[in-house]
Amino acid sequence: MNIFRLAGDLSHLLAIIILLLKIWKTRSCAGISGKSQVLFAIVYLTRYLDLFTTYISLYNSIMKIVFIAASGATLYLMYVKFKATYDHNHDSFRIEFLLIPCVILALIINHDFTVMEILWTFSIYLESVAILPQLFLVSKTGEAESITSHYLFALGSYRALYLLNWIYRYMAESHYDLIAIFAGVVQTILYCDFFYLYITKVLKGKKLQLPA
Amino acid sequence: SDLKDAHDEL
Repeated sequence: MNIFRLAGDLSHLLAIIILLLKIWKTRSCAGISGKSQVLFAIVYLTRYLDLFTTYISLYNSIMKIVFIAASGATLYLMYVKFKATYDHNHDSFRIEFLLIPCVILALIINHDFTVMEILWTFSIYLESVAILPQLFLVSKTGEAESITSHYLFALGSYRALYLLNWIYRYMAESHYDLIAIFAGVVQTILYCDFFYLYITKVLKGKKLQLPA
Repeated sequence: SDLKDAHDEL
C-alpha cells in the first residue's frame, strides 16, 4: 500500500459517500444516471467475488463490502425510494453496447481462462466505461449540479491516482498488470474533458454548463 | 502468487 493507492481508495470512497448523501439530503436522484449505477453494481459484484475465496487483508475486505453495500443502497434509493425523481428520459444510453463488448474482450484478453479471472477481467473492462451513461446524461441535459460534479471529480480522480500507484509499484516492486493499466488509462481519459470543465468552472463557483 | 498480487487492489 502506497500513498497513491490509499488516496485513490479514499477518493473512491468519498465519491460513493457524496452520491449517497446527495440523493438522501435532496430526496432526489435527478441528474444521476441509474444506468451507470447499475453498471457499477455489476462491476463490484463480479470483481469482489474473491471475498469468498481469497483473504488479502481486513482493509481490503471491508472496502469491498462497503463498495458493494453502498452500490446496493444507491440502486435502492434510485429505483425504489426516490424512483419518482429519476431522470428516465435523459438516461437513454444503451448499456448493452458496453456490456457485450466487455464480455467479449474479457473472454479474449485475460490472464487466465477461469471463471473468477474472466469475471475479474470483465469488471475491470466494464468499470473503465461504466461512467459513459452518466457523462451522456450530463451532455444531454447540458449541465450538472455542483454536488454531482464533485461526485464525478472524486470518482474520476480515483483511477487517475491508481495510475500513479501503478507507476510507483512498477518502479518500487517491479509489479504491473497490463489489463488493469490499459483499462485504467482508458477510464481516466474518459474523464479528461470533465476534469477540464470542473477545474475551469466548478472550482470557480460556477455551475457546470456545457457550451450550447 | 502473481494472480493474488493483481487482486490486492480494489
